[in-house]
Amino acid sequence: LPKDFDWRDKGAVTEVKDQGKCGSCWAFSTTGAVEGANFVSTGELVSLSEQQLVDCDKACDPKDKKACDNGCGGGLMTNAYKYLEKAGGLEEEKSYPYTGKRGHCKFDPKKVAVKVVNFTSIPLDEDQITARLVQHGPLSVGINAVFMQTYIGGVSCPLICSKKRLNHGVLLVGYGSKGFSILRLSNKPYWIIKNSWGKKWGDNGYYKLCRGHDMCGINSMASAVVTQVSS
Amino acid sequence: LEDLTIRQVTEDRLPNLLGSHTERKFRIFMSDYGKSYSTREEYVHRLGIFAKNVLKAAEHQMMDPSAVHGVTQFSDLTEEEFTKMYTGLADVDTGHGGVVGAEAPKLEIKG
Repeated sequence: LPKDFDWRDKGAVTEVKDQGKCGSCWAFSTTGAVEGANFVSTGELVSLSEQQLVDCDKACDPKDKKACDNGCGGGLMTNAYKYLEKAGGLEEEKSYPYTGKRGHCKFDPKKVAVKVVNFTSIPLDEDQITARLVQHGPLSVGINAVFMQTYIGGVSCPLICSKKRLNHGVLLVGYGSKGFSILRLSNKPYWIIKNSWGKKWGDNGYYKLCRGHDMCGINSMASAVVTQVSS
Repeated sequence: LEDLTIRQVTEDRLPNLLGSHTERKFRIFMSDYGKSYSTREEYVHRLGIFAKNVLKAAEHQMMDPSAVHGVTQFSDLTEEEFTKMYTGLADVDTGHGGVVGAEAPKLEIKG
């Protein structure tokens, strides 16, 4: 595995998006993983529709029927993959643009740009997550976002951050071996995480979280997809 | 979020913020992030939340010294409002929330 790796440098990551005042992080995490997997298989980066998921996806977790995808009310990336397998895939962002509010489902199967053919959960092991990231492309992950409300920059490595209270879906796009810390005057290994709160938040829309400690539960809910170009 | 060194002894806390350094910071925050509040009551309410979030950022800075924490676009929101509006991962037992569907076989990572 390389010491440093960043899918942004390879062109696999779309511009930072903004979910607005809508609890749709799970949709942005899902589209980010599908965009990345599609790039890895085709070499083409296509921005995909979160609004389709917000409007149309009502899939539930097979083991917890109360954990259902519910537009701005929240959802799970693994539920969204199941929906996409059944629905046939995702439309492009430009054909089904984001509004930040739940509306009537306007999904048109004829406009599918990328199909999801399979998905997998990744073992709770940082080395395995790293290997999958390099091999498959950006990964959907869940995180406890408590420190993200006040985050401005640098490598976040809180002394205490619950691994259990996962409340935010984000996208793992890379990692670095040496993130310079102004306050500690030292370097730390870190994950590079794409968020969906616009470019003005954090490090141009990204969050750097230290690696090696399952920090804020980042290893607990990682998943990857396999895509197919729509014919 | 009580300050451990200085104990508040006056009864009504929010009016103390009006005209304070915190209010000046709050006005800069409003300007930077294009915030406006429809009523005076809402303004005072948000100022109170902002003051608490400034303390929270200082706490986070102490607990997370390798990052930089401070005023962000979410500094006028309570933690509940922030979580409801800007996160959105469904509450699921993480014991199985990450392993829906097939779990990936382990990859060889030596070397």
